[in-house]
Amino acid sequence: FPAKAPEANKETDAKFAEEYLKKYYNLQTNGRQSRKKGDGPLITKIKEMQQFLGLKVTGILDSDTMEVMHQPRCGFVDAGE
Amino acid sequence: FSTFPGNRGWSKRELTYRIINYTPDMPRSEVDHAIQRAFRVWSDVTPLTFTRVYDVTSDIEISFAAQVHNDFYPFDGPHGTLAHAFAPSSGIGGDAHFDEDETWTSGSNGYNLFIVAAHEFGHSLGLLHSNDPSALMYPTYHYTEPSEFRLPEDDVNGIQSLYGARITPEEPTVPEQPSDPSTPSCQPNITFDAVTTLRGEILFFKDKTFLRQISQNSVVEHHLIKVFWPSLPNHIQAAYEFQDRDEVLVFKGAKYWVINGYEITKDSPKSIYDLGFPRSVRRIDAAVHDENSRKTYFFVEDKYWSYDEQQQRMDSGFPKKIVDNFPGLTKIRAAFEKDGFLYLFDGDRQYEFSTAKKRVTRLLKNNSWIKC
Repeated sequence: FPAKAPEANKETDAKFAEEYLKKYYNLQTNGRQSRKKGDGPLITKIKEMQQFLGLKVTGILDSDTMEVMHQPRCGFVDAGE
Repeated sequence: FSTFPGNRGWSKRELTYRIINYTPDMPRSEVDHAIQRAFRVWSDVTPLTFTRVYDVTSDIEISFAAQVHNDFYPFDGPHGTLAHAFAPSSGIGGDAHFDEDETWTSGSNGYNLFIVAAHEFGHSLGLLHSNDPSALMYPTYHYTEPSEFRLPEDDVNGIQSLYGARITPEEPTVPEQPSDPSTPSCQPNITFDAVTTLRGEILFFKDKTFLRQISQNSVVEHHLIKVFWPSLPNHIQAAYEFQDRDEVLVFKGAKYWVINGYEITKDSPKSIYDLGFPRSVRRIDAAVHDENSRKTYFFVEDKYWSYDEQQQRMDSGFPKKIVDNFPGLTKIRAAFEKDGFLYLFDGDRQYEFSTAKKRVTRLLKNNSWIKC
């Protein structure tokens, strides 16, 4: 109480996902979102993660994807060096 | 599975390990035992040997640490990252670090050190993460009762791609010929991996074989699974028949195969997540379709799901605790339905359960259906 506004959830999820993807999928960002058409690096990496973890590849942070990202795990990367 | 590009693992087969320090969460002896068992997971299926050393640097140095700890990968406090390990090489190569901010345990009340260490030692030996949800090398943690742990095929294939299979003098080096399995033991306390009906027969699966009770009075047959269904895996974990579609569904890990008659359908294996399971489920312990309720029950550890075959989706409000609707039962390892009753197996006990009366009506011996 007061319940967090949905946008706040979305923002929290996005921040969490960005950290997760940097850590385990070698996401490189300089903090600014790409303005180019098509998938930016973040969406590309979300799809790569969903592919690897056997999730539906949607490119969005759906509940299945968030559930898996919050599961305790090994600190080793899933992709990249 | 996947391995490090350009890193074929350790060039030697005799490796050493050293436990640098201990977690205060567990008795030292239990840490020693968990680490030793975790190495045995890999030495059981490869020519590798692991020797513990105490006062000299070893190939695989094992330590517990929190937050920043003399490598570039600080831990993150409770949960999140549990541990990490480094690829085979000199120096920090092969070392495994465990996050001291976690609660380590030999059981399930915390993170099971044996399970996590077995995973990390996969990295120490040259494996990357696997995208098979049933694999030990899948990135996220999943508790398995250590006494029931069996290294999944994906991990066996991965580690043997680096080091080959283990060959012991007494084992023949020629590939195993499917020979008739020895006559089944009909001990009253025999246990099964899975049980299902199939067009009036009852099949009892165990390890690589199954017992086939064709009719009430026929002598039980004993077959290798692979003789009937070459593409089915051994050690299946659950199975049930859905007669409306004349199908038997067989489960192992996060996959299932559909058998129509004696043919496996072309689109097998499928993913259990397509049935509506959450990602936290990695295996099914038992499954049974109940003609009375027209529902299929899936049993996972101490919970169960109800699946509507007509709607082809999970019923809402699940999972529920098994004990809430199957009084007296907390876990179910195998199950089948016959003449309106459910027969539920847990360890060396078989419970006849009436879904009409919602209670156990008889306690039977596990081999009560088998005519040896």
